[in-house]
Amino acid sequence: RARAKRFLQALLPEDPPPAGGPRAFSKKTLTWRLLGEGVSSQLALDEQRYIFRLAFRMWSEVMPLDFQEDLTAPGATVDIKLGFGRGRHLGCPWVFDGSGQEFAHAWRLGDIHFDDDEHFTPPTSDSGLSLLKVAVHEIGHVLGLPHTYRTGSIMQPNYTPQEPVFELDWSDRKAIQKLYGSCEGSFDTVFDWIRKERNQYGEVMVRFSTYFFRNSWYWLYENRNNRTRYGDPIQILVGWHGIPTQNIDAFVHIWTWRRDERYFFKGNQYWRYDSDNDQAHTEDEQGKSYPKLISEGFPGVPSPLDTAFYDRRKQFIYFFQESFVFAFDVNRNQVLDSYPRKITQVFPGIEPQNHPFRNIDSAYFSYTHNSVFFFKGKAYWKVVNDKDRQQHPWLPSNGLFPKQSISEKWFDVCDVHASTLNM
Amino acid sequence: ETLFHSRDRSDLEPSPLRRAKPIADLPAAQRFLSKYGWAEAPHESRAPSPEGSPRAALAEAVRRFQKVNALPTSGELDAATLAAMNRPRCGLPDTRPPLQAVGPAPGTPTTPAARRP
Repeated sequence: RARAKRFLQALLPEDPPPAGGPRAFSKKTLTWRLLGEGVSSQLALDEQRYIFRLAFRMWSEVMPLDFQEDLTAPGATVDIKLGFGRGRHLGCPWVFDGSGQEFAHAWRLGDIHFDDDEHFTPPTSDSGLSLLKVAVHEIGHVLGLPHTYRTGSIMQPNYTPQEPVFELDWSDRKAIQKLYGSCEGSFDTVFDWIRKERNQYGEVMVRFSTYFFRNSWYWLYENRNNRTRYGDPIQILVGWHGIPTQNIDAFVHIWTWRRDERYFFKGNQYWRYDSDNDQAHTEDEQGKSYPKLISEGFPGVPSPLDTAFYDRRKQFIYFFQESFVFAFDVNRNQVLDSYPRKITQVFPGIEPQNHPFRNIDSAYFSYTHNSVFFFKGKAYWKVVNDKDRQQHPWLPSNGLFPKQSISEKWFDVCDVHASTLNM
Repeated sequence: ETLFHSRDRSDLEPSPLRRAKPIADLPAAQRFLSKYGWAEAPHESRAPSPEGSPRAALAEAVRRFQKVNALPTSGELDAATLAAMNRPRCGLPDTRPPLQAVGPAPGTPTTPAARRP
């Protein structure tokens, strides 16, 4: 009883861990397993495992930790073990009370037990206790979060029936990130995708979506909600058809009165994407097939590229390779005579030493911020725009503001474990 | 293999629905408040409570519980408060009781061994 009480006291709010122990896991990937002797009698085994896999994935979507189900390693090496039991259960000192009241408990950095006298139900059910919601809550404890009575938090001690949309809200995300930090890492490319829609009156509306690409997956970023779309990342091959499935170098959208062309670049090749049919073009108007060589479609532009972006006002594409930038005039279909130039010349740092200098990961024009951003590693540099110069005329044209952290402007762009990418 | 705790494995038998004993009286409510950190268990109190008598301490604990549950803070174990205690919940504590001033008895030497871990 005393040991159990010490375990539970370890999870009290604002309490240091017992004996100066860790507050959080120090590993980046944690393993979990549903104990064979602790399977619920209420749901199919596969359904239980799916729900737990989803619960872990929901946390990994907002923190720099991911979770992998491990069915083979020795039990003692599995980080988090889950099990169902009734009354006295699984060698646990804390006895469940039967149907009602206590439905589960968990140990910080430890295991989770569910009271199988409760009526646990799958996410699709509107009765009983959602096993998904309870699992997300208990995993929160394992990760180090205490209870809170804040409305909307998953860490409220009492069960509230599942709303139609059950997700981790802003405060829960920040609470876990206070323990584990924010998600950080470089991106292959970042861009806004324009789409035209007709409203109920038949008027053409222009909307945009922001996309972050890294390796073989991507996120849609909801600017108005300051987070990624629920359930992202998704594999590139699932959401984008006909383009390389990983490590895209650049994206460019040439948008003028007469042209609306979207291009993906990788290596020495490029693809044109058909927005209406949501797939890459297989050939151009002359019947020439894609992908094409960058050197043919954009003479004078080298490859492979680091990144590129389209300047709508000048109607140039700026292509970046190592420490150089190439300005390509889309109307004359050639690189300007004075290029290539050093990136530091064309985009000088306001603080000279505060600059990416070379090998920029992504150059991104944001419609939300009406600015160009250069991404490199975990940092970004904002390019001075007209509004900045109106307010501060001393700023150099196309200057770069000092670097800032990407994760402090675009939130929760987090990797998940590869085994959960297809959920 | 499924674990069992009774030699005759009777705990594995499909049991009639076991219901948690409702929290309906003062002792049950006291156990609830103690278990989830709203009050010290009576036998654990080593010094006079900062809130005065045990009755007053209980009332204060109930008030704290009522406040976070958006209930009228009467300090009384009314029906709404008991209903809140009976709601499905996680088994971990919510908070910890107010700190009590625990000092050495007069004349008691204070040594590292005497200090609680």
